[in-house]
Amino acid sequence: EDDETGIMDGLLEALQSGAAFRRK
Amino acid sequence: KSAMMYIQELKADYRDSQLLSCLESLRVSLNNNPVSWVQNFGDEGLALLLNLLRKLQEEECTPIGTKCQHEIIRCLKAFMNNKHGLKSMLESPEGIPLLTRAINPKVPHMMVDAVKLISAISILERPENLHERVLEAITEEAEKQDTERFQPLLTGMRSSSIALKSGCMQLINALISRAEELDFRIHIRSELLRLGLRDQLKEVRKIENEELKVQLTVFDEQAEDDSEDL
Repeated sequence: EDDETGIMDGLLEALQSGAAFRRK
Repeated sequence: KSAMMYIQELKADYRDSQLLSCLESLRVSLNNNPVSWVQNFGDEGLALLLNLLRKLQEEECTPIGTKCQHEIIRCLKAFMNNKHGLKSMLESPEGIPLLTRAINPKVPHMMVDAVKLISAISILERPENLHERVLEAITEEAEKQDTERFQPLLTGMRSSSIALKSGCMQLINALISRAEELDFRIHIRSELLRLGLRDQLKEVRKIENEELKVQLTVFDEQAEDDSEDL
């Protein structure tokens, strides 16, 4: 599982697009 | 170069352009090598990077020293781009405080990267209380500087850099959105508005920029939702 990469890229993208803030 | 070679170089007390060139090369390696390479760099490499960042932050600022600090922030981003590195960084007691100290409006390019990384850390759901650790680091740094805790973000909002304005709004949104209690979200928002965000937003809303507009919409929607809940 530790092999997963691009975590930070994914978070930054979600923040920039606003997706990170959409209510669940 | 192997991860071990970089560890040796980071221990070698390089200065100025030699250090900068080592850090640039390390950043490329962290970005382009497999996770196993980053794992070899590991906790020891991370501790060396963080020590170096602390030393540079404590020294009197020189243009090359500032460039080295920025390059370390970029290395940290690359290091945290996988589960292993991210976990190491979050387990390090100094990681978040040192990143927070890089929220320096005098170095806008570095501050953009720092606020974005801290925003990303703030929205992680595990381990718990990251959002609180970020707020605590921001508060402690402000106490050291004898200033209001959100002042660097407000100064960043006044910068001519649109990327910085957008980054600051991202962090503001991340901090507000991850506060669980309605009262606390309202408290953070009021603190920011009182400190000057209210006036600043009037100016920023006139700027035609998609990234910035996304963050302004998030800010407004969150405020509206909280107002309804209240």
